Amino acid sequence: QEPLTASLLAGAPPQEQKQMLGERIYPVIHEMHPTLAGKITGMLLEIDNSELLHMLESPESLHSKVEEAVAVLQAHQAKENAQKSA
Amino acid sequence: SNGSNINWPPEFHPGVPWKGLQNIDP
Repeated sequence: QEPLTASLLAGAPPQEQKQMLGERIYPVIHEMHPTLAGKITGMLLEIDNSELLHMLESPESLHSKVEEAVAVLQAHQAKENAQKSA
Repeated sequence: SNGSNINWPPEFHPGVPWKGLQNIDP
């Protein structure tokens, strides 16, 4: 698979750009969190494309962002559960 | 929307067109 570059992305419509980024980061996230991969990818796609591209080139920053997203997701779910039981 | 964001975040599925936040709470 050829690397995703800024110029490759720039040639696609905005919605398509997120799709392309999602297709690249999803497999990486799936390795780390198979059950949460879809939601984590969805969260990370809210980040700027330039930062997502950087994260693809730097697995370390992608990994730390994924862990950050997992923490946010778990806090969000805990809050929803608390509201449901209230 | 009823103000709840219980469906957040939207889920990405490989091969499925990504619609971002439009994926949730139609």
